[in-house]
Amino acid sequence: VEDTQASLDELMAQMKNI
Amino acid sequence: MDETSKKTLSSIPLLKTKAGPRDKDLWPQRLKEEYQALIQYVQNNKAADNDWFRLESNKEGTRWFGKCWFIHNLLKYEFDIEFDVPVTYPATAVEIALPELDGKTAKMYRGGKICLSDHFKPLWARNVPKFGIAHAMALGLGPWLAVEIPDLIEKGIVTYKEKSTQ
Repeated sequence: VEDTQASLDELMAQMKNI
Repeated sequence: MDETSKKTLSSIPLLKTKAGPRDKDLWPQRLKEEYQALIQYVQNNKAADNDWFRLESNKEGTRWFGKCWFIHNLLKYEFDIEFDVPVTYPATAVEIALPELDGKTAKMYRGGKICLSDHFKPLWARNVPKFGIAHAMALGLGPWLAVEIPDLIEKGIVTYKEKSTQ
């Protein structure tokens, strides 16, 4: 995994919206 | 492992942080990496026209739930997924459960937890902490569905449920 600036909330939302 | 499975596995990003759900300092970082790997895996699946699961967790990342799909003879079967992250994770892998199939197959522990092949545990142990939930799905649930679901369908234990239209 690459270092990311995304927050955990943003990643959770991204997963929900795929 | 066949070449397709190897290719699938190698395209899931590896995780870096060794932390379990009780590690207050590092678990949030581990959880971010879990989501990053899962997002990449699902995107890979969609690109390969094999979008076979969705997962999400509670805010703490300790309880996960979702759905998986399996296509057999042109019909798409859907199953609920659930699992908790063990306290000793990632040294101990997650135990993925399909609660709807509990008691319907010998290849399951109580509560619907899937029995994995003898290859899984040593492979997981060799790759701690690099393997995460995405890898458990690819190595565990994916192959389990491929073997068990056709058999359960053929035996009439799993039947197709048409989605109702509104």
